[in-house]
Amino acid sequence: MNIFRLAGDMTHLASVLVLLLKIHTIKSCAGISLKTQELYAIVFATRYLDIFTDFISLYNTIMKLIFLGSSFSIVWYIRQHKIVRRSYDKDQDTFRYVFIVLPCIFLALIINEKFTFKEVMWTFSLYLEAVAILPQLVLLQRTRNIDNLTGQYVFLLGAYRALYILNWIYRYFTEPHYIHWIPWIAGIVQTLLYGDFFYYYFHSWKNNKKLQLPA
Amino acid sequence: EKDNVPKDEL
Repeated sequence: MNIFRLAGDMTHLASVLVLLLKIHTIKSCAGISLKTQELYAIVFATRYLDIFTDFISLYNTIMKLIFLGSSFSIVWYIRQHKIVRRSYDKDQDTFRYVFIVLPCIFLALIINEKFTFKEVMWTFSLYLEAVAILPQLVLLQRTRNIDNLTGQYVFLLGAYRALYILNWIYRYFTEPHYIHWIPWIAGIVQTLLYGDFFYYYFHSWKNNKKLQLPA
Repeated sequence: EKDNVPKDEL
């Protein structure tokens, strides 16, 4: 465990918990894409299949349980909570799941480290995580504004991505045989998507106006 | 060798 990895995990954790706590407190999920949240729940469910078979550390197991619990809780709030679900704008959250999920299944089946069920699911979760933010970015683009909730959320997720890349660079130079092409490339693609968002986020902040993403 | 690298990241 290095400082980049720990800081990356903590910002990732903060992003999910901040979102969950805010939805719980303000009883609103306005501006949040349910589709992105459901995709993240699928990401964690397919990646952590090893939770009961491979013990890595107490830290690892607890973090996995928190990510699973919080991501499914967020989906439950948006879908089922009697007040929160009213603030969900279904008509704006239009991104089609198939355009994201099918290419990821296809890619995971042909590009993986080992053709076993667990390994393909793990690879699928990496590809899916890389693009799961797309419905959220499309929603931002459609509503053309970003409030504190979505802003902080996407900011924390972006910080997590950047820190993980620093973690990989650090591990590459300090650990023997530490080479993982699939998570690295998927992770870089994911970070680039956030980078695009950050550019507009920074631009709107600098000009002190509401975020306007290009059409 | 690859099998021995644990998936310790989240």
